[in-house]
Amino acid sequence: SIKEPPQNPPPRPPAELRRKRP
Amino acid sequence: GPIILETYRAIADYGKSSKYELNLKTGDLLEIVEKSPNGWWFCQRESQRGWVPASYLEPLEGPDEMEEPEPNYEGELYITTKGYTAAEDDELTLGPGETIEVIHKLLDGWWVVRKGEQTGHYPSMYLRKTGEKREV
Repeated sequence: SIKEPPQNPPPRPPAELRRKRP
Repeated sequence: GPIILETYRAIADYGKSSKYELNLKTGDLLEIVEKSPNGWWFCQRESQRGWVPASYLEPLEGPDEMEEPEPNYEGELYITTKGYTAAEDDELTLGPGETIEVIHKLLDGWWVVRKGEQTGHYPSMYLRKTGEKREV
């Protein structure tokens, strides 16, 4: 159903937008 | 009273890769219905509803204040339910059934995990909690 999230991992953010990482 | 949904803004264009997702244009405003820990958020935009990658969204108020949990350097034991091959330098390649330690549960669904000497990002949707305590 539409309430089930996609079965594949979400995309990583575009590299230039990536948030601060540990 | 009425249910107030949080509003987030798209920080980049996104083209959907499966049905039930939404296409995004930079600057789109979306209301968040559900935040799944796997990094897919269920959103609505006017009359449309669908899943959006959380990594493409920032809160409308206070863009720097994502309510991200703190890292836990002791680690929490999880098992990989599915293998994944790293596509970026900061990701880990693991097979199914491997025990790892989760250090940081990032909202974008790519958690920081540790396996022996290696640390990197891994899709949280391929992880299951073991329920065991870590040996000290």
